[in-house]
Amino acid sequence: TDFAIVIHGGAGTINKASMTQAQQADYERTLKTAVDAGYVILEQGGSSLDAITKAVLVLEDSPLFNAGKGAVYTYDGGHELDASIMRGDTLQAGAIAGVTNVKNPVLLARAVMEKSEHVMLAGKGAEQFAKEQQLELVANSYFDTEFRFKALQKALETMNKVPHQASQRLSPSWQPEWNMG
Amino acid sequence: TVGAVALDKQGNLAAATSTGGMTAKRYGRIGDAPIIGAGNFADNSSCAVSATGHGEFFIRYRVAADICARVKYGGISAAEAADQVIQQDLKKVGGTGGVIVMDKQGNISWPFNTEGMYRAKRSAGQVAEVAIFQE
Repeated sequence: TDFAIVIHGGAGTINKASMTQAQQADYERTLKTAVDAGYVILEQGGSSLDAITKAVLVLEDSPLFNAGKGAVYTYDGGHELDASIMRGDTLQAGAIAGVTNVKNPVLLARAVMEKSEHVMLAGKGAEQFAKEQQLELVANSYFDTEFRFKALQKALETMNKVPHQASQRLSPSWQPEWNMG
Repeated sequence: TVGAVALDKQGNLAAATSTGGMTAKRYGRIGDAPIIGAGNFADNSSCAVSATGHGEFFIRYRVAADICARVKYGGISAAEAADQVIQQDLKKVGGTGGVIVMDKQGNISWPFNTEGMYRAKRSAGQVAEVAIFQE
């Protein structure tokens, strides 16, 4: 194969009973849009780096997936985002963790890789670097979605029934959908 | 979590992963998505991987780098390596999730040990294939 692209939008407790046909169609449409966006770049001779960046941007901008717009809520009712990127020819890599105001975390990870001497930046420092790189910043509420908020309420309710959150997450009955959104 | 892996016409692999983490996380918890070698890895000499799943397991089992190492040093295909890690090693210890993987020939695999994984792929000259559920 001359070129190819593959994407994912998360894994977990996903079955036909858990979504309507309309929801399924929304997911499928957005996944196709994302993979096609990357494909076009590759077809025109663009780099794999540009293709994956574009595909992830589509998924981050969609409220359907747990990244960017649509990110899950933290315990305190906010959002903290992480991202990473790596190129196979030079093994250069960039990663960011725990940022709260960067609209597209994948662009910040790429900026760390291409415009800093570091591999990973976190928290306030990563946000400062994003500002210096003139990436688009947003209020944390930009990432809000109603269905993720309901998921947080459900999670808090379940957690409060258990004395120790840690033991809950280590138990066989731990619910993977918490993790995968 | 979302991710993408690609091979371009110049023969270069790349991988990206982005996430909002886990619902109700505290204490600045960070999962595998931003950990190079755990949730993301790309090496032209083996393969490229983006992962999604229970981050604490993916970090401890350095899933993405392990898959590529099995290809590089073990001489097995990327699909076989990914299957070993996701369906055998991780599953054995209760680690749930999946990966998208591409080798340097553009072969794609996407094993997961959960009920479903949102996913799509498209190779040169082909139409896009989109899937969600296990079947």
